[in-house]
Amino acid sequence: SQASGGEAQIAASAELESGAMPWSLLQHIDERDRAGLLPALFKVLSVGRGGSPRLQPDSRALHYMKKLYKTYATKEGIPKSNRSHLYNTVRLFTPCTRHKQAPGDQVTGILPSVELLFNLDRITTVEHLLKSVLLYNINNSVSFSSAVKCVCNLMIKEPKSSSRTLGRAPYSFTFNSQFEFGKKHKWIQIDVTSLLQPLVASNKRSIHMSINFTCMKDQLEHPSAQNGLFNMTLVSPSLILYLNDTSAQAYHSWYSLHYKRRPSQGPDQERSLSAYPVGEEAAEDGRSSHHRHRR
Amino acid sequence: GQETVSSELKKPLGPASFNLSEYFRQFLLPQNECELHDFRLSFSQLKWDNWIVAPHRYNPRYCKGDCPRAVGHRYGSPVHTMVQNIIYEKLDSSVPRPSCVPAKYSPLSVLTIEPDGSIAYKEYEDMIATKCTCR
Repeated sequence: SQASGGEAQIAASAELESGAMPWSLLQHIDERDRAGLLPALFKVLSVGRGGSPRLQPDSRALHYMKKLYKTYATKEGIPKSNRSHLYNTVRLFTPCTRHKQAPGDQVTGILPSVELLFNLDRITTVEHLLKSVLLYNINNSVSFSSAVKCVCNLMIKEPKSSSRTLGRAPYSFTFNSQFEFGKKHKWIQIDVTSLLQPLVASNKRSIHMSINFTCMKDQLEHPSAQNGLFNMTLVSPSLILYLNDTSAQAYHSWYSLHYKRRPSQGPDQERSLSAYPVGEEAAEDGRSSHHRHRR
Repeated sequence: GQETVSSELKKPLGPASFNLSEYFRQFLLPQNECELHDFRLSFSQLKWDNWIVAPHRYNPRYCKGDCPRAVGHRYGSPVHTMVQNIIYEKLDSSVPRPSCVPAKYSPLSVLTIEPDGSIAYKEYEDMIATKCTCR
C-alpha cells in the first residue's frame, strides 16, 4: 500500500540521516552499477573517509600504468579523442603466488621456469576481454651488448587446489612466442589473448600458468659470443587485461562518436556494436566496416 | 478630457516606473543567471589519493544560478519548464521554480589502486559538467 511504502521511505531516510551505513540500499543496485566507481563513492559517503587501506602495488607496475594513463588521457584526465581502440578499461594484475619450478642454465640460455597464479576477481561480468598481455620489466642493471632472441613457452593449467578437476581432464594450453629485444627496451609484452580469452569469457578468475624462457644472443651480430652465455634475470611478469566495460557508467567513445550523432539509426545497427570481434586488430576491422557502411 | 489627464499626472509614479532601468538591466545584463562554474579539487584534499592515482586534480564543475522566466531558446528547456514557472508564479509558489542543472557532461579517465593491489585504468562517463540547463 501507499502508506507502507511511505513508511519504508521514511525509515530509509532516517537510516541515512542517522549516519548508518546504507549498505542495504546498495543491495538494490544491480550488478552493472556495482561494477564501477559508484560503490567506492558510496563507501566514502557512508563512512566519511577514504576507505580501508589497500594493498600497495609493485612500483614498476604502477610506473607502467601511469605511463599508460598519460598516453590515453590528457593532464586534466579527459580521455584523448585520437584513439584507435575500443577498450575503456585496463587492469594490471601482479601474481599472487610464484614458484620456481626448475633451475635455469646460463650456458644453454634457459632461464628458470616459473609458475604464477593470477587472481582476476576484480574483473566484473560486464567487462569483456579484448586483449591480454604478459608484461615483463627488464631490470636496469642488466645490459645487453647485442640483441637477444627469446622463445617463450607458456602453459596454462588448472590450479592444483581446485577440486573441480575431479571427473574431467585438467585442461592446459601451450603457447610459443619468439621475439627480440635490444638494449633500448625496458618492457617486453607477450600477447596471450588467445589463451586467456576463453577462460575469462567463462568467468574463470584464477589463472595458473607456467612460463619457460630460452634466450640466445644474436650469433650473426656477435659470432665470438659463446652460445648465449649471459647473466639475465626476468622479474615475474604482470598480467595486463584490456577490457571493454559495457556498463552505463563506463565511457564508450566509439559509441559517442559514431552513434550519438545519428539518432535516426535503427536498433539493429546499434546491436551490432556488441558483436565486434576480439582484439585490437579486430577493433580496427570493425571500424573500417562501419566506414564502408556509411559510404 | 483634460481634467482626467491632469489628475492622472498628479498621481505618484508606481514602483514599476521607478524600477524600469533595473527591469531592463535584468534582461540585458542578467545577474546570477544559471551557468557553469568551476570547482577545482585535488583528490588529496578528500584523502582519496591513496586509491586514486591519477588525475591528481579534478574539476567536476557545477551549475548554479537563477532560471529566467523565458528559458526555451537559451537553455533548450522543454515546455514543461515554462509551465512549471507559470505554476510557481500564478498558481502555487510551493511548487519550486525550475532548477539549474547540468545538461551535458564529459568523461574522465581514472587510475585507481584496487583493494587487492591490482591497478585499474577506467574511463567513466558523465564526470564533468560541460553545459547547464533549466529544468
